[in-house]
Formats: sequence, structure tokens, C-alpha cells
Amino acid sequence: MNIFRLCGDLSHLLAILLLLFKIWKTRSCAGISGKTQLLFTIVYTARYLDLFTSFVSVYNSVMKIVFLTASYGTLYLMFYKFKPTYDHNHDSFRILYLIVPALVLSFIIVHVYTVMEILWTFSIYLEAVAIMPQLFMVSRTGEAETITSHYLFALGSYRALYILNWIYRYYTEDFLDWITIMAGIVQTILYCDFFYLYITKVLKGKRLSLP
Amino acid sequence: GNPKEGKDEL
Repeated sequence: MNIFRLCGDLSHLLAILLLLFKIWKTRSCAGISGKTQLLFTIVYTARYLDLFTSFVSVYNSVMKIVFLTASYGTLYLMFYKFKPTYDHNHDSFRILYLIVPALVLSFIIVHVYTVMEILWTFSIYLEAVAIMPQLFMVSRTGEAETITSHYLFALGSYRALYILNWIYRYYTEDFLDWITIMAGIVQTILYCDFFYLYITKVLKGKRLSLP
Repeated sequence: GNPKEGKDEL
């Protein structure tokens, strides 16, 4: 554990809790992509099945359980409790275009051929692109609520901080995993446009709207 | 470091 990793995890946790808070407080999931949330739930489920097979630390297990619970909770709020507020007309990204390539790639570029390892690899690839339906939705509606922007910023920062963590781990522990690094870089690049808009608009107190 | 045994990240 190092400071970059810890900040990354906390940023990730903050993002997930911000989203739940937003939906609960406004009693609405308007502007949130249910498809992105579904993809994240698939990601956590595929990756954290190792809760049953390996133990790393209490911190690790607790965070995994929180991420899993929060993501299923978010789906429950979006597709059941506040379903009438879900803006599905604007959430039209085809997620099979993301799931199928991620699955295929996880059979091609993978460390070892075991079910758990392929599921883990699939989760890494899918996570890298899981935000695309949400970004697509923002671009279709041309705007995002401020709290949604904070959510996206925290979520994007998490993987960027993980990149710093990987650089740090490379120098201090000789730890290197190209699968997570490449996927993490792709994931962070996808947020770049958004980061720019966030810094130039939201931080100056303006609502995020596209030109 | 063997990343397969690592999996200590979230």
C-alpha cells in the first residue's frame, strides 16, 4: 500500500458513494447511464469472486464488499425504486460492443488460463471502457448535473492515481503487470476530455454543458 | 513480483 494507491481507492469509494447519495437525495437517476452502472456491476462481480478463494487483507475484503454492495444497490435504485426517472432514451450505447471485445481479448491476452484469471482479466478490460455509455449519454444530452460531474471526476481520478501507484510499485517492489497498466491507461485517456471540461467549467462554478 | 499472486489491488 502506498499513498497513490490509497488515494485512488478513496477516490473510487467517494465516486461510488457520491452517486448513491445523488440518486437518493434527488430521488432521481436522471442523467446517469444504467448501462455504465450495469457494466461496473459485471466488473466487480467478475473480479471480486476471489473473495471466496483468496484473502489479502481486511481492508481489501471490506472494500470489495462495499463496491459490490454499492453497485448492486445502485442498480436496484435505477432499475426498480426510481425506475420512472431513468432516462433510457438517452442511454442508447450498445454495450455488447464493449462486452464481447473485452471477453475475446481476455482469452487472448491473459497471464494464465484458469477460469478465475480469465474472469479477472475480463473485468480489467471491461472496466477500462465501462464509462463509455455514461460519456456518450453526457454528449447526447449535452450537459451533466454538477454532482454527476463530481462523480465522474472522482471515478476518473481513481485510475489515474493507480497509474502513479504502478510507477511507484515498479521502482520500489519491481511489481509490473502490463495488463492492468495498459487497460488503466486506456481508461484514464477516456476521461481526458471530461477532465478538461471539469477543470475549465465545473471548478469555476459553472454547470457542465457542451458547446 | 508475480502479478498473478499479487491481486492485492482493487
